[in-house]
Amino acid sequence: MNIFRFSGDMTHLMSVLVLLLKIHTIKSCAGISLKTQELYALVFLARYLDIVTNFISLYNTIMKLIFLGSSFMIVWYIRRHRIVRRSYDKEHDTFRHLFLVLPCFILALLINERSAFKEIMWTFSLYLEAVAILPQLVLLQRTKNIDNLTGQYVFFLGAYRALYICNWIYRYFTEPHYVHWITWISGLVQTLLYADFFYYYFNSWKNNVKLQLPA
Amino acid sequence: DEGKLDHDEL
Repeated sequence: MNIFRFSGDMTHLMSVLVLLLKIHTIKSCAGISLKTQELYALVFLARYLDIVTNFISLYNTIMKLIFLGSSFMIVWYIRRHRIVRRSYDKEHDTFRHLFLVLPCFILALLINERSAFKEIMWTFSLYLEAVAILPQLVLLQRTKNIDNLTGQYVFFLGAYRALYICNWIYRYFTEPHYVHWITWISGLVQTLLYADFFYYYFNSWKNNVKLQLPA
Repeated sequence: DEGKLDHDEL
């Protein structure tokens, strides 16, 4: 495992921890899109179907368990926790799951590396992860004031994507036959979705003003 | 190439 891959995993982990910390300590999920969180839970469920049959390393298995567990925990908090759920911004979080899930599933059926069930679900999870942040970005745009933790959550997620691209470039040059078009293209699309956010995030940080996305 | 489909990333 190279440094980019490991740093990418760690920023991914940080994003989840920041979010859980916010929800757990402040007992608030203001500014967090339930739709995005539910899509992530679905992404991990579809991708880690092989968690018991395909052992890669202890690190991999533990990280998979963390991502699965935390994504369902976050969804549970927003939907079920009696205090947290009151802060959920239902009026602005109106993105329809199906608009993202259905096209991704059809695309996975059409474009995949191997048409086995697990392989199609894995491909579906890649496509869905690429666009799962959209409801969150839409919600951020509609929310006037983005609090620091929500901003950091999206920042860490974007950093994770950028580091994974560095990891693929590194692996391409250091490992023989390392070519994964589906992973790369969906990963690139996903990272580009953050570009706009990053621009405003750095600007607000540079000028030391509160993060606000233009409508 | 079977190894190609070994998804070792998260």
